[in-house]
Amino acid sequence: GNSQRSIKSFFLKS
Amino acid sequence: MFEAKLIQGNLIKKIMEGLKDLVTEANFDLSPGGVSLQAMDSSHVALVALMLRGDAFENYRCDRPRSIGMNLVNLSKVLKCAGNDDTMTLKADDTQNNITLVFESQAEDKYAEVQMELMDIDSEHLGIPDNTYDAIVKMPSAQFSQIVKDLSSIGDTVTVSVTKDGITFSTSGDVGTAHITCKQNTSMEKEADHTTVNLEHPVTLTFALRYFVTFAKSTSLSHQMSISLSKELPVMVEYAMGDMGHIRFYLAPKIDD
Repeated sequence: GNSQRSIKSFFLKS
Repeated sequence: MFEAKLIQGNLIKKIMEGLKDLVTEANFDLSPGGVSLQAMDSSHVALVALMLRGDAFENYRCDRPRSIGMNLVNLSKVLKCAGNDDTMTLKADDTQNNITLVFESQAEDKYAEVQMELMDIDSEHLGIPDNTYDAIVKMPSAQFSQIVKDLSSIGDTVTVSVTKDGITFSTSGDVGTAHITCKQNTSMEKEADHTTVNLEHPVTLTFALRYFVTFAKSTSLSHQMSISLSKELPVMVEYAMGDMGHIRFYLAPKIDD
C-alpha cells in the first residue's frame, strides 16, 4: 500500500 | 500604508479560484517587492506559494513589510462585487485591522468600495529549497486539467511517470485502469500549445489525484503549466502569470510502505 507523507517532512521550517 | 492597483482586477478572482478549495484562511505577506502567500492545506499534504510582483500593479506602495490575515471564503464573497473588467485597488492602513477593496469599471462609471476585517492567523512558514528537478514537463494547462478530471472519475491516486518519450498519468479503480500519455510536441504554431519534456533522469511518483484536480482550478491563469518532479520529493505544479508572478503548488508524494 501507499502512505501519504506530510509536506512538512520535506520542507524545513524557516 | 499599503496600496496597490490592478488594471485586470479579475486576476485576483482567478487566483482565488485556485486557492479557496485548498486553504480557507491565509496570511498575505506585503512587502516593497510585492505580495506573497504561503499556506498549507488543512491536512498538511499540499502547500501553495503565490507571488505577485509589485511591478505587476499600476500603483504599488508598501511602506513597511506586513502580514495580513484573511478568510478566503469571505474574500471570495467580497470579490463577487467586482465586475470581470473592473480595476481593483487594495488599501490597508498600518493602523487599521481591515482592508479596503475598490472596484472600478474601465469606463469609470461604476465605483464599489468594500471593507473587510482582517484576522490573526497562526501559520508556519516553510523554507522551500531550490530544487533542481529530475524532470520538468510543460504542457497546455487546459490539457492537464482535462486529464486529471478524467482520471479522477476512475481512481483516487495518480502515478506520474516521465521518460524521454513523454509524461504518463496512470490510475486504477473499480472501473479498471487508465493511462494517458502526452508526448513532447512542439509542432504547433503557438508556443502555449506545446508540450516539452526536460529530462535529467526518468522519474515515477504517485500522488493523491484530488489535489491535482484542485490545482487545476488555476487553469484560467495561464495557457501553459509545468510539472516538476524529483525522486521521492514533492511535485511542483506551477502556473506562471507572465512576468507578473506565479502560483506554485507542492504536493507530497505517496510512499510505498
